Amino acid sequence: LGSRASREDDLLLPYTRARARIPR
Amino acid sequence: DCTRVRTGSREHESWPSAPAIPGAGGPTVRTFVSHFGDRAVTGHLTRVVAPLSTFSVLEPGGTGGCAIKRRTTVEETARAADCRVAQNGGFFRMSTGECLGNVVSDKRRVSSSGGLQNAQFGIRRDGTLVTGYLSEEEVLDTENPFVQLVSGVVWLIRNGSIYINESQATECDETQETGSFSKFVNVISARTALGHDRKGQLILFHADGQTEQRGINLWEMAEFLLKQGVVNAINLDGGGSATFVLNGTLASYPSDHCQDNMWRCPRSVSTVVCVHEPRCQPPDCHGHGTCIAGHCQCTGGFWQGTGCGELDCGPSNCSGHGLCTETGCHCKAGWMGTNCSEECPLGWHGPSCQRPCECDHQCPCDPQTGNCSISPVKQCLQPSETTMSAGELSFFTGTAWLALTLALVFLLLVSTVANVALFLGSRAERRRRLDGDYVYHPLQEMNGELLATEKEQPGGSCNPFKD
Repeated sequence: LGSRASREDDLLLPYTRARARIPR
Repeated sequence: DCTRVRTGSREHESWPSAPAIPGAGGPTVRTFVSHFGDRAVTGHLTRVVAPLSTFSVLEPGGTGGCAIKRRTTVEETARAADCRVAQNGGFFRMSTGECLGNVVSDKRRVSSSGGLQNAQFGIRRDGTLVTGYLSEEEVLDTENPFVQLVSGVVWLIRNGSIYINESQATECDETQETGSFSKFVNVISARTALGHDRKGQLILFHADGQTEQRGINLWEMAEFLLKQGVVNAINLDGGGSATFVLNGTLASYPSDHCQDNMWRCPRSVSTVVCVHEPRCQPPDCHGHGTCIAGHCQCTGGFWQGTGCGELDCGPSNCSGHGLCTETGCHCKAGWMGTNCSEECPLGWHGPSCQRPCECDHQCPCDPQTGNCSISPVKQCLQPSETTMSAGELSFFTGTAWLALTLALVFLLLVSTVANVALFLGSRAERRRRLDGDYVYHPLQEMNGELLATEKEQPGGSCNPFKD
C-alpha cells in the first residue's frame, strides 16, 4: 500500500452482499 | 431474484451515431458548478462527435486486464491508451477485481453476463448506439456485432423520458422500500453516466460527491441530463469509483481517502470509458502508414487502401510477368522494367535480367534459365567449315564481302560488253562481205606488175563474184 493508494472508503453498491445468491 | 435472459429481444433503444465531421475537432468538455436543491455540485459533461471512431471501452491497464482481474486507476488506463477524456466504466467485484456485466472493448468480446438484466450501453459495428436491456443472444449478435459495450446499473433516460422506476423493477430491485437498491438510487453521491443526444453524439457525465454527504442522486442526474438534450443514458459506477481524467490528468475530486486521511486518492477500478483521437482501422495501418485524424497515410508508393494493407503496382499489375511488392514490381526471370514489360536484352537472364549470360564466345543464353544450349546459341557456338583463324574470320566483314561482290559484278559487265562488241563487229564485217557492193581486190603478182585494165576497174560496176 503506497501513499497514493485509495482506502476505498466511499462504497456505493447497488446490491448488498447478503443478496449474493445464484441467479435463476 | 435476477433471471438471465438467454434468447429473444429485450427492451432497448437504437440510435444512429453522429458521423465524423472533417475539421470538427475533438470532444467538447464543459465544467459546471450547479445547484441541486441547496447543494452546490461540481462536475463535467463531455459531448463527443463520431463516437464510432473516437469512443472505446477499455480494460483496466489495457488488453487482457479483465482476464487477470486487474484493477488500475483511470489515469493509468487513460494514459496508456492516449485518452483525451476518460471516466470510470462498469462495475466490478471489489474483492477480486472481476469485471462485472458485459464488456466489449474495441471489437473484442471480453466478458459476457449471460443475459443478466442490467442497463447496457454500446456501439455496433455500423455506428448504431444501443441503450437498454439485452438478452445474451443480442449481446453475442454477429450480423452487426458490438464493437464497444459496457454494463451499468439503472437505465436513467429512455427516449427522452426518465426510466428509473422501470429500471428498478427490471434490475432486480428488492421488494423492501428501504432496500439497498432503493438507497442506491436515492442517495446523494459522486455519480457518472453514459448516453447520447438526439444528434447521436456521445455524452459522458460526471459529478463529484461523497455518499450521503455531497453530490446528487440518480433522479437529479437524470433531470440534469434531460436539460442537456440527452435522450438515452445509463448510470455507471459512482461513489469512490467516480473519476474524471482529462488528457491523462485527474480532473475530479475523488471521494476515497488516501492512506493519509488528509488527502483524497483515486480508486483503482476496472473498465474505463475513453474518448480519443479517431482511430484508424487498423490503428497501426498495418505497419505501412501513419494514422492522422483517423485516416491512414500510407508510406512508400505501393501500399494502398484505407488501412494500407493492399499492394498496388498500377493498372498494368506488373504485366503478368512479376510480383507486386512494397518496393514495386519484382520481375520474373526473363523480364525487366518498372512494369516487367521488357524482355531481357541479349546477354542477360534471370529475375529482372540481373545476371549476365556465361556462354562461350559471348553468345546469348536463354533469358529465363540462362541455358547456353538453346538453338540460337548453338548456331552461335558452331565452328565454320574452313578452318580459319580468328583474325581471318574477322577480316571478311560484311563490308568486305559487299565490296568484293561489286567488283566481280563490274568485271562481269565489262567482259560481257566486250564480248558483245566483238561479236557484233565480226558479224557486221561478214555481212558487209556478203551483201551490197563488192570491192574487187585483184590479186597482185608477187613477182610481176598488174595489168592496166585490172587497175582501173571500179569496184561496184563489174563484179564477177556478185550473184
